Amino acid sequence: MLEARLPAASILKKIVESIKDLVSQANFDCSESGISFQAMDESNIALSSFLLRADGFDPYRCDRKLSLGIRFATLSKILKCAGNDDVVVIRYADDTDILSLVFEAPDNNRISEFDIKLLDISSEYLSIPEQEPECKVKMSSAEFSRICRDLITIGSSVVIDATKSGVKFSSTGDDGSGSILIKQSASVDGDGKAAPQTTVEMSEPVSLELSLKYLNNFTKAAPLSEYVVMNMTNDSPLMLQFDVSDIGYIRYFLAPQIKD
Amino acid sequence: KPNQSSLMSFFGKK
Repeated sequence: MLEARLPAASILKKIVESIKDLVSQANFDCSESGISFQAMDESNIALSSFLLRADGFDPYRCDRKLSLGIRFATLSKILKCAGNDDVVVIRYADDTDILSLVFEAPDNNRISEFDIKLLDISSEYLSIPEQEPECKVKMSSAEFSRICRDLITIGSSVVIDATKSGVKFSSTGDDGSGSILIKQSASVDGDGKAAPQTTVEMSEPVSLELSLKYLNNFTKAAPLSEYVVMNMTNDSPLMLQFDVSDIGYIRYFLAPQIKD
Repeated sequence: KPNQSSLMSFFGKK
């Protein structure tokens, strides 16, 4: 069985919104350590994954490994019935094909319960090599979203060039070209609070060409986190990570476009 | 134009 109580529905809503256009259905894998998910899109170009650690829930109970097959369109519709500040309780009883979601309003005067039919999905897991990236960029997720949104008006792909001084995003299309350079920065805003900053750590300069359609899809996770981390290695897939407060993360992997 | 690669050429199946 599974019983997991999440303090704010908004987290789950945002996670589902940031995956549902990439993957239509997949298993949520539940274990003692938490709830995780990994699935590729139909064309095998992008992989989406997330982890929500057990300590992010209160309480969290899962006494054996479970794979719960979820259709994201259904989950998304049901989560629209939850208020952002509602507590969400996720429940699964062994040997059933139903996942229950209970939404408790903050004043406790409204408790709604929805059941979702689970699917039997045989999933294929990929083993992702654990290697140190040649370059690791941390930047404002809002800035990253804006760049992807702006450049798709020019072309269908972006070349990301990371050097010690910063990161350059360039796109070329039939009607012209554009580029945006984000310099490495550490700024402080008017209130003396550290503002989102860009940091670049690298062993090698990296240049990757990537589909903007996919990157724009990934930016749906930006509301979850102030920052995005991009792990890049030449001629390898990009890994984008958005932290989910301090309880987990969403990661996307995107295969690069490679010249013949 | 560059070709879109597949993730399968980088990641193995578990």
